[in-house]
Amino acid sequence: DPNMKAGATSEGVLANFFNSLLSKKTGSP
Amino acid sequence: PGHLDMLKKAQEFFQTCDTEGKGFIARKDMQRLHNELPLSLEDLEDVFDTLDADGNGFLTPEEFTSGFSHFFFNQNIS
Repeated sequence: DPNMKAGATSEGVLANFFNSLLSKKTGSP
Repeated sequence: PGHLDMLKKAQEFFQTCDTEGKGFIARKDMQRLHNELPLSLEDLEDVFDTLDADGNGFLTPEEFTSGFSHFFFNQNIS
């Protein structure tokens, strides 16, 4: 089932995404 | 404690994605972030699919907050 992605991978991508948003907010160029 | 901070951040990030203030995030809104965040389009697709729990192609504030809360409390951001 292509919709059932590995949970760990999804969490890693999400963490990456939110971390990027966090650093964007804290004013990196 | 911490829960309100999480909700505030979630709302802030939701607005970052929903630049037009539609009240939901569409796939194209997520792809637009490609210019602002160091993530590939594929990564952003993954993020969207992961957050879009019911798979209807739109991210509601509830879906977004739910996904963010997992991240927030896993990372213990204060």
